[in-house]
Amino acid sequence: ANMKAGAATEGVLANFFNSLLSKKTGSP
Amino acid sequence: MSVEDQGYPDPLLLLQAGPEWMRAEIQRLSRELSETTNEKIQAAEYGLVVLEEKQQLKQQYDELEIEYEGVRQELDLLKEAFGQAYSNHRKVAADGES
Amino acid sequence: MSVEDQGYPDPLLLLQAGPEWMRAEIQRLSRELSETTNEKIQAAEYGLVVLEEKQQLKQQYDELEIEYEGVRQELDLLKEAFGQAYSNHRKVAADGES
Repeated sequence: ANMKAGAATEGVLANFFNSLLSKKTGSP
Repeated sequence: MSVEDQGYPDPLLLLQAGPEWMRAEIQRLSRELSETTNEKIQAAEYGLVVLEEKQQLKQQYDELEIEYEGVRQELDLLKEAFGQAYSNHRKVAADGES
Repeated sequence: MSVEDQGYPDPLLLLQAGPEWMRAEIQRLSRELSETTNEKIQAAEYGLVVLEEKQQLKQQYDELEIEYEGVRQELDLLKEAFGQAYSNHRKVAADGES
């Protein structure tokens, strides 16, 4: 279970980091 | 929404500000935003790299653990066989004497 | 520096913009800046956590590797001893026959 939780957390983290990379900061 | 409730640090300042001040403020905020955006992207890229490295290390750890378990079992079996052979040898020696 | 060379995405837009547009733009940039700053901080904090976890995992990997080397050596020694005992036994048996 530990390992699964670890992998899930890593998945969430990877999504978070990727969302920051893909998110376009608005220009005027 | 009026300037008051749009959360700008100092709404009153904004209301009284002249066009020159506002242009300069837009320039400043725009520069800061682009700097912070670059830093955010750097932090995210770094986070992904470390995450990837950690996952690879975890893979190596799991493989080493399997190796270790295998050698551990082989050693236990050999110890048992050695113990067995030794006690047989003692028995034969004792029979021989008697 | 004038607006032109301060790199605002569209300097002309800025020169022609009215005070209302500029106020709204200042609000928007300010909101984006605070949001992006939070995201940057969060990414940096998460990155540090992952880095810490990776370093702990590396420590565990190194300890397991030492364990593994120890068991590996013990097994090799026991194999050698077993081989030795076996050939001695064979010699004794052969001497006995002759």
